[in-house]
Amino acid sequence: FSTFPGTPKWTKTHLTYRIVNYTLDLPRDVVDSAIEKALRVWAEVTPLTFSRLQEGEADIMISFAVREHGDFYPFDGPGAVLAHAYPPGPGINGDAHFDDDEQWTDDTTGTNLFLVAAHELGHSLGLFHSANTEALMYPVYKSATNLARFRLSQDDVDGIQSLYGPPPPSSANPAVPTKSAPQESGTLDKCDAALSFDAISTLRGEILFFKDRHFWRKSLRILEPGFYSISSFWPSLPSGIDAAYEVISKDTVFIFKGHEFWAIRGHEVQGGYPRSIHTLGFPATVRKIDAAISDKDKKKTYFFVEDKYWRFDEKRRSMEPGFPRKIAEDFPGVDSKVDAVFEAFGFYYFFSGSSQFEFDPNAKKVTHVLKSNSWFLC
Amino acid sequence: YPLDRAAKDEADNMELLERYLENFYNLKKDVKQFVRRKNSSPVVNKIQEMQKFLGLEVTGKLDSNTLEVIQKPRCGVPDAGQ
Repeated sequence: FSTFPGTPKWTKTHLTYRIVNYTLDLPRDVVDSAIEKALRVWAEVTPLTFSRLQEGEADIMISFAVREHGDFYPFDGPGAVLAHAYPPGPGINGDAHFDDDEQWTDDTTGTNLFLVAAHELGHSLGLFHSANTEALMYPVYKSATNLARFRLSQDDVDGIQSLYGPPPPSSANPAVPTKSAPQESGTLDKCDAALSFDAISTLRGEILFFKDRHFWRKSLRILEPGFYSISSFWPSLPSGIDAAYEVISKDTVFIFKGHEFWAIRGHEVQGGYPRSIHTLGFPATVRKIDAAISDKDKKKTYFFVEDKYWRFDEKRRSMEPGFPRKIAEDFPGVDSKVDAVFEAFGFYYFFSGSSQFEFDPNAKKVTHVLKSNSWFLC
Repeated sequence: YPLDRAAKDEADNMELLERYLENFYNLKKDVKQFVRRKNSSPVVNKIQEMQKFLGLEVTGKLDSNTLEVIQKPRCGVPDAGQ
C-alpha cells in the first residue's frame, strides 16, 4: 500500500458524507446502500465512523458527473477512467467523483458501484494506489470479485490502519447506523435459525464464535455479544477458519485453517507461525481439522476430523497412540461431522450445522440438543 | 497515409500508451513525441515503472500483457505521486 505524498489524513474520526446527486442507472436507495456499504468496509477496520448529511458541505462530497466537471480532471466517456477521488483535507479534498458515462450496476453486469466506491473512498481517507494486485486499492477495476464475500485484502487493512489504527476493541464499531446496517455482517444474522459456525473457542473467559471473516465475542457477564472482523483483532489471520481451541495454561488460542495453524495470545499472533498441522503428528492424509477442544484438567486436546478424532498430549506435545477413534463410539449422540466445539461449565458443546449438542464427558452422553445460536439469547 | 491496418493498430496502441503514461505516470509533455522515439530512455523507464507497479513482467516494451492491462477500466487517480 501507499499513502498520498505528505500522508494527508483526517484528524478526526467522525466524518460526514453527502451524496450530492445520483446516477440514473440505479435506484437512489441502491446508490445509498452501495455508498453506505463502501464506507462500512473501511469503518470495520478503523476507529472511523460516518454520518450522512442531506445538505451543506460534508467532508466527503460524492457526485456523478460526465466529461469536464469543474476540477480540471475531465472524465473520458464510457470505459477507461471510472472515477477519481481526492485525499483528506478541506474543500474538494476528500471528495469522490464517479463518471456517469459508465453503466453503474449493483451486480457485475456493468461497473459495480460498491466496488468502485469502496476504492474511491479509500482515497478519500488517505490511501494512494497499491501495487498489490489483490488489494482493493489496486488501480485497475476487477469485475470478477465475489461481491457476496467481499473483503479487504491484508494490504488494504495494513494501509488504512497505518493512518488511523485498528478499531477500538470495546465496541462492535457500527459504522453507518442506517437501515442497511445488518449488511455489516454480509449475510450473517446471529439470530438466524440456520446459523452455523466455522469454529468456536474460549479466550480468557469469553467465547469466540467464528464465522467467515467475523466473530462474535460472548462474555458470560454481558448478554449481547460483540461482533468483529477477525482482521480487526488479528490482521494476519485468515478468514474462514476451520477450528480453534484455547490452552488456558499457556494463555494461548490455536487457530486452524487448512494444513496450517497459528497461535494467538490476546491481540498478538505469536512468532514462528503458521506451522503445518503435520508437525502435531497428523498423517499426511489429514488435510484439515474440523474442530478442536483442549481439556484443561487432563491436559489433552481432542482434534475432530470427519467422523474420527485424535487425542494430543499437551504435556508431552505429541499425539497419543491408539488414535484416531470413531467420534460416535466415544461421544455417543454426537454422530455427525463436527463444525466446532468448546467447553463450558464442565460440558462439551458440539456444533454441527444449526444444531448444538451439550455433552457430559463424565456421563458420556448428550444431555441437551439446542440450536447453534442458543448462546446469543435470541 | 492511408496506413495499413497493422500500422494503424500500432499507432493507436502507442497513442493509448502515451495517454496512459501521461495521465497516470507523469510522462512529461515534452517527451510526447515518443511514438517516433519509443526506445528513448525516458519512455522505456516510464513503461518499466508502470509494468512494475501493475505487477507485470518488466520488459520496457508495449507487449500484449501490458496493452491488455492499460485497456482495462481503472481509477483516474494517477499511480505516480504528483
